[in-house]
This record gives sequence, C-alpha cells and structure tokens, in this order.
Amino acid sequence: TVGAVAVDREGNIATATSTGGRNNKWDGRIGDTPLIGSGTWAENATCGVSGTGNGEFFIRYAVCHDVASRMRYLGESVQEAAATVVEGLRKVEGEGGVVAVDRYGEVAMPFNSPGMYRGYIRADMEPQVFIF
Amino acid sequence: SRFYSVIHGGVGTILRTNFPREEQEQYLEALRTSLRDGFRILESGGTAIDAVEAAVRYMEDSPFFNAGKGAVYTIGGNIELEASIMDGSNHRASACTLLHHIRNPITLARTMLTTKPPVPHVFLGGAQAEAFARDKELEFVEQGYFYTEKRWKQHIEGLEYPPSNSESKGTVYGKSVPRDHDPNPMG
Repeated sequence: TVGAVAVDREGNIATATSTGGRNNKWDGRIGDTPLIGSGTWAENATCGVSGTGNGEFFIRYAVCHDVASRMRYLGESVQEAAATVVEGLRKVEGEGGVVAVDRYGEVAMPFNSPGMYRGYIRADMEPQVFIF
Repeated sequence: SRFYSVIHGGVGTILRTNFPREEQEQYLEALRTSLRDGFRILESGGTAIDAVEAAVRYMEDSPFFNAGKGAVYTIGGNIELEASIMDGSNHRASACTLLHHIRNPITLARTMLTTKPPVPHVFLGGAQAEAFARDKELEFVEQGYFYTEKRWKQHIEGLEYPPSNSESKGTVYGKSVPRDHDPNPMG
C-alpha cells in the first residue's frame, strides 16, 4: 500500500491511498484502502490520515477516522492520537501504521510492524525518508 | 505559506538485518522522488489534491511498492487494485476497487472526485469503475504490466496448492485448481 497526505497554501488537507491488497487475498476481497474512514481520511478541522497494514483490522476499528476523532473530541495532538490508535491495533494483533498531518503541519508516522516506508517534506528542507 | 506533505510506501515485515543496504537505498530514493513530485505542486501553488495524486501516482508506477506496477497477487493469480482520495476542505471523497486494467487507480479516484458533472457515488467497483475510466480515456494496461518477479514469487510461496508451472508469470489458474480457503492466507 502507498499513501500521501498534503496541506496546501490555503490550509486545505487531502489524502490519497492506493494498494494491491494482501498477498494471496481471496479474489474479490476489498480492503481498507477504498473504504473512507478506514484507510483514508481528511478533514481540515483535524488532520489527514492514510493507513497501511492488515486491512481487516483497519476496517473493524475505523482506524483513520479514529485518529481524527481523538483529536476532535479528546483534544489530542496528531502525534498522540495516531500513536494511541496504532498501539490499540497492536493490542488486537492488527499490524500496520499510519501517516498523518494536522492543519498546522505537525506530522505523525507511527507503526507497529518491523518497518514502514515513510517520509515527509516541508518548505526549505530536503525530503526526510525512513524505513525502520 | 506553510505547506507540507507526508507519504508512506507500506509496512515492511522484513528485518533490518535481512534487508541489503543497497536495496534499502533504492526504496529510500523512490520515496524521495515521490515526496518531491507532490511537493513541487505545493510549492507552485497547486492544491493538496493535486499533490497527493502526484505522490501516489509515482509510487504506483514504481515496481518497489504494493500498488500499480509491483502489486501483490490474489490467490487466483490476479492483480486487483483499489484506491481512494479525500478532500478535507469539503468532505468529498472518491474510491474504486476490483480494478484489473487501470494503470493508475489513484487517477481514476481523482477523476471521479473532480469530474463534471459530478459522479453521484463515492465508491465504484469492478466493471463499472473500469467503464467509467474508459469513458474518461484513462490509461489501460494488460495484467502483465503489473508483474514483478518478487511479487510472483511471494504469491507462489504462499499457496497451499501452487500451479505445476511456477514460472508461468501471472497465468490465471483453471477453476479445477483447489484453493486455499484459509481466511488469513499466508502473505
């Protein structure tokens, strides 16, 4: 799975996610990526989120929407909200991670797997990229 | 003038010690290029929607990631792709799934989001999604375009009943081939 979240000059947030799904999934299986709220979410008031991992768990726990909801209703930062949701996934044996950006440009990239390909960029800086 | 972009290329199950440094650098460079593609749009005053489409589109075209070229196989030996996009300024979203021949699923989702007159539905799948893409003259490819040796090997190794010719590179199996009905197939 791949995904991106961006905040533009107007302060608008957008999220995109794309995938081939799981290796040897059943033909006809639909994962979390195209399900808005599970693998993809964006709202200017809170954040944009894109997920990757075991899609069945992302669907059952509405992972990306949950990150935004924690910010909206609990007043958590994007880092706190994303970390809590991904840690919650781990507790139910759901493997994966998210990338998220809030409207102020704060970035979160938590994951509970051995690695996650990820990176971020801001004005006047070189791209920052990571695997482990 | 504050604008930002963050991307991911999926989660990895491989340990650092089993991941050659040279291969790691190839992945990192692909991530950098994706970030730059999206960020260039933001720098020039483009929208966040334009930026995320560009960033994801690059990764769909790269054989390193599980999307577009380089995607994993289904248990039946097919490529089935899906994508979604959401605009945080107005809660508009579009998504597509069960795609077999669309080179860039994210561009299909983006086209659904912004086309005039508006698409009345958020989520299209299968034949109807591909018919919409054909109507909008998006790029179609054969299944073989998505093939990579690495993904085919993962597919074969994960099957309980692999085909007799494991070098068949994407051959769709006949219905007589027994299927693995484990709800959590190896992968």
